[in-house]
Amino acid sequence: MNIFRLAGDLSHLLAIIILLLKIWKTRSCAGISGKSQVLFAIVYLTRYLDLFTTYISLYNSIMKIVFIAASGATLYLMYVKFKATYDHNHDSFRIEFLLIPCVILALIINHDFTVMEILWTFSIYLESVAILPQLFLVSKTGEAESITSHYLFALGSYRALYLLNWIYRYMAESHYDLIAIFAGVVQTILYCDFFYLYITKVLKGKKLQLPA
Amino acid sequence: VKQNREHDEL
Repeated sequence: MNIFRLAGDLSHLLAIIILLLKIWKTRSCAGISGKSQVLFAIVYLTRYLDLFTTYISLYNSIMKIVFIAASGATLYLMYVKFKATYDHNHDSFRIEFLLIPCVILALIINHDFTVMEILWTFSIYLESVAILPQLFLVSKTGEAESITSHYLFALGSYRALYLLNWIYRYMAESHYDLIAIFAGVVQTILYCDFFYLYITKVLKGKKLQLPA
Repeated sequence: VKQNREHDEL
């Protein structure tokens, strides 16, 4: 464990908590893409199956349980409790266009052709594009509530911090994983446009308005 | 340099 990875995990945890609080407090999931949340749930379920097979550390196991539970709670709030506030017609990204290529790529490029490894690889590829429906929704509505932009900033920062973690681990432990690094770079690049808007607008107290 | 075998990251 290193400071970059810890900061990344905490940023990830913060993002998930911000989202849950936003939906719970405002009793609305307006501006949030349910499809992205479904993809994140798939990412956690396919990646954290090893929760039952390999024990790495208490921290690792607890965080996995928290992420899966929070993801399930978010889906419950969005699709059951506050279903009426879900923005169906703007959340129209075709997630099969993300799922199918990730499955195919995971079957072609992986470290090991075993079920667990293929699922882990699929999860890594899917996570890198899982935010697209959310960014698509923000671009369609043309704006995002400031709490949603804080959520996106924390979520984008998590994988950016992981990139620093991988640089550190390569230098300090001669450890690297090209699949995770490649997907992490793609994932972080997808947020760059948002990071620019967040820093130039939201931090100045303005609302996140995408140029029409 | 060893490729990551055990996925010890979240």
